[in-house]
Amino acid sequence: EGGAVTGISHDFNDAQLTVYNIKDQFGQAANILSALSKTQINKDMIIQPVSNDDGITRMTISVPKQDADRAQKALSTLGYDHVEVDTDIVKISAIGSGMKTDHTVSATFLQVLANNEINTRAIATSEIKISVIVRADHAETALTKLHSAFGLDRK
Amino acid sequence: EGGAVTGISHDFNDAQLTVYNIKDQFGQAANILSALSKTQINKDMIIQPVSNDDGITRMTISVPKQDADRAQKALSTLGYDHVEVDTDIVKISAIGSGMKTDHTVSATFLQVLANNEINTRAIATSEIKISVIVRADHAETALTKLHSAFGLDRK
Ligand SMILES: C[C@@H](O)[C@H](N)C(=O)O
Ligand SMILES: C[C@@H](O)[C@H](N)C(=O)O
Repeated sequence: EGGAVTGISHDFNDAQLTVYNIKDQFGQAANILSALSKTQINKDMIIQPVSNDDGITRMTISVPKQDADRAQKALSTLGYDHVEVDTDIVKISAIGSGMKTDHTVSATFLQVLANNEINTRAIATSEIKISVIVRADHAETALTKLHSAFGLDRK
Repeated sequence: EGGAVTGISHDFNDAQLTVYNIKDQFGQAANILSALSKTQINKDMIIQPVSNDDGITRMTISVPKQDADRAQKALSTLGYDHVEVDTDIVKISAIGSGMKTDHTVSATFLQVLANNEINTRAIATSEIKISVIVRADHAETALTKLHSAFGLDRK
């Protein structure tokens, strides 16, 4: 008898780039992602929300830590010069096909972090997965409490 | 012989809520998601990037169109009164296990949209999936061009 969540994973390998002041006009996202591809930088977890009334948005992108500076330079060359790099982070994810039908999982996941005063720097979810970025030194507490909340043994 | 992308899908069922002016402090995301759970509103595709220097961020959330007004009210009750609702949209996704190793897929996907002057309102990716939100009337062009770009037959 399984819960909606079947596994909790974590990843210390990536840094997060956040590209600020992106004009919400076609081609902008393509420029950014193509610049990273051209420099052969692997990217994951692209998070870009809707823009504000000024037509400005931002994008958070995960890249391998060793590529973060190179990525920042590539974007600066293109004119995206407000780019922040965050390396002191960990990505924590919960996954499970049960999440398709149990829509409370993301609320529970985030509440566990909130109860432990852990700030979520970024969030991305899909039908069967929720991933958050938190400070690296919160990993241990987050993983322990999340396993417990979802009834999983921590291996 | 397959490409990195094995399928392109689309979904007209959801509206997008964007919650602006979220303080980047623990508990905020949990409040928002719990409010939606309490009103039994299904949520998908939660997109929240890193905050700016003012410690302010935003969150884009997909909810069924019929629940959008109710969601907006629930959030307003909690004090999140800058919430925009967008219903004239479609979610388009590309999926494929080949995306784990082919890191150019997101750039290609976005370039196809850019070449057709289609603005991406929001973007979320994971290891094996890229999803974008575009205006509903761009769906036909986007689906045709994306199938073609990734060598897929449009069924
Ligand atoms: C912000 C960025 O995604 C822009 N809307 C684009 O289409 O490229
Ligand atoms: C912005 C929001 O995610 C906040 N950082 C929280 O932890 O709830």
